[in-house]
Amino acid sequence: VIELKNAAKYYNMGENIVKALDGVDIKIEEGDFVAIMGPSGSGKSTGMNLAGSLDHTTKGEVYLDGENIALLEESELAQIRGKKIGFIFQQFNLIPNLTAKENVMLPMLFQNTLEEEREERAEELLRLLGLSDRESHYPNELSGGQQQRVAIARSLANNPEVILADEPTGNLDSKSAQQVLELFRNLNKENGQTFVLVSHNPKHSEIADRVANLIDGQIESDRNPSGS
Amino acid sequence: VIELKNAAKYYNMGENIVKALDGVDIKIEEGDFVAIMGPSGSGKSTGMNLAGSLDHTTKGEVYLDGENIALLEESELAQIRGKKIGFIFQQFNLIPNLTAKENVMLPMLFQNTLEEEREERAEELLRLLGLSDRESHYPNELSGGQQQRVAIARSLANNPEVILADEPTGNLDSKSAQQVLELFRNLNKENGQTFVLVSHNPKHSEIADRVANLIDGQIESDRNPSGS
Ligand SMILES: Nc1ncnc2c1ncn2[C@@H]1O[C@H](COP(=O)(O)OP(=O)(O)OP(=O)(O)O)[C@@H](O)[C@H]1O
Ligand SMILES: Nc1ncnc2c1ncn2[C@@H]1O[C@H](COP(=O)(O)OP(=O)(O)OP(=O)(O)O)[C@@H](O)[C@H]1O
Ligand SMILES: [Mg+2]
Ligand SMILES: [Mg+2]
Repeated sequence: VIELKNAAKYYNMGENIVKALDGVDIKIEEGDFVAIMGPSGSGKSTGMNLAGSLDHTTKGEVYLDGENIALLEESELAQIRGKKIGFIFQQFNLIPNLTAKENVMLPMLFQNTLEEEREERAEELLRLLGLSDRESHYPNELSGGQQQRVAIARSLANNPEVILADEPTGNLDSKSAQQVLELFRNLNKENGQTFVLVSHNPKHSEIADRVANLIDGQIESDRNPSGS
Repeated sequence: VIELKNAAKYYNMGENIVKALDGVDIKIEEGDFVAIMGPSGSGKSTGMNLAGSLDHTTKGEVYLDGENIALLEESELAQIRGKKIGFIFQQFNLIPNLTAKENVMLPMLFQNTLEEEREERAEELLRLLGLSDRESHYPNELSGGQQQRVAIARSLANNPEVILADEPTGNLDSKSAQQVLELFRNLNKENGQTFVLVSHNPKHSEIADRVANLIDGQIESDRNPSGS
């Protein structure tokens, strides 16, 4: 589904080069449930942005369903991305002047769904995330964890093939976090949706089929926790 | 140091009233190390904002060093707050057009410290948080956890009497989180600085002297974990 080949992202800071990601090879297959772990600053969000074609590599390639995304028109890429990939950003990136429900409906706008369908699906997703009574709140009228849950609902709006979740439960209490992880695992089992989870929470690596460890912009290990 | 008396915060959402905090009594003494736990949406950030005089109560009072803050001039309150209280916000609130170092120096500006002192202290704090090599990065050139650590450094800039930390390690890997908590405990022991930590991480309640549990805007329990 998504593949990074020797992917690197460098930033020129004048005196020195910051190597956010430094030659990463990783292949995400359909139906995978992968956890990406690593210290703060190790390159996880950078890797996610590259994998989700939200950013361009400095070196190496990113393949989406076998296609090198560097060869796609931006508009074509945006269309594919909107349809196939759901994002949960580390800092939510909710639209401040849209309510929780409108934020969840937004991705569906570009996928030719009817207004009524969009409303129903948004309501259903917010219900799944325990936010039925917060539909009409704006982001600044929501707690941190509620904003995070709206971001999660939004990422599922188009039933995407792959969900890239950058620390999806960092602002949630353990009970809410548990519910979110169970939701992800069910969608993975029942719908075959692919999940890539960046997290600092060791529990997330336990429920994943596969754990990749990122250190200083490079993958140190990439294996199945159960050892098989 | 800080006391909330029957403190409540209500939001009028047209059809209904949202009770973010609903009659909270809590007294934070000098040298305390308190953890505030509770589900997402239970009122923790609201309570912290009221305690830090960043917001006004709908009912009840907030006392800072024995003074009812509602009786203070806004300018007077701002001065006291800048001197006595250090904040770590759940969403960091770094100034986007200031570098990491400038963000840390900012609180000191209003406390009559010399430029050189401000620089040295900011560098020292960033060093303590493992960010010496990121001093000149702007917030959007920092990872989530690095931004969080800059926010932590900033909160300590004026050596405040009390640090109000709203989920200070949510974006940190366990090793960095551990270092931050050890730093807090040392400052508490050696400097007598008071810490109020909001967190979802059970580990934080383990290291605290006192744990208060917030449910639906009210304190359910407030005790010393060791039972004494
Ligand atoms: N400006 C506002 N208008 C309306 N409702 C609000 C507003 N701010 C907060 N709330 C509501 O008040 C409740 C408490 O919010 P608060 O941010 O204090 O929760 P919290 O315990 O910090 O949650 P979290 O752990 O998710 O950060 C939430 O249910 C939230 O929806
Ligand atoms: N725009 C940028 N300019 C310069 N350096 C950057 C930029 N973006 C990221 N970096 C650096 O690249 C490194 C990797 O950043 P990234 O956000 O991918 O880390 P992360 O693993 O997601 O960290 P965290 O767990 O703290 O969120 C960091 O050291 C960061 O300082
Ligand atoms: Mg990150
Ligand atoms: Mg909060």
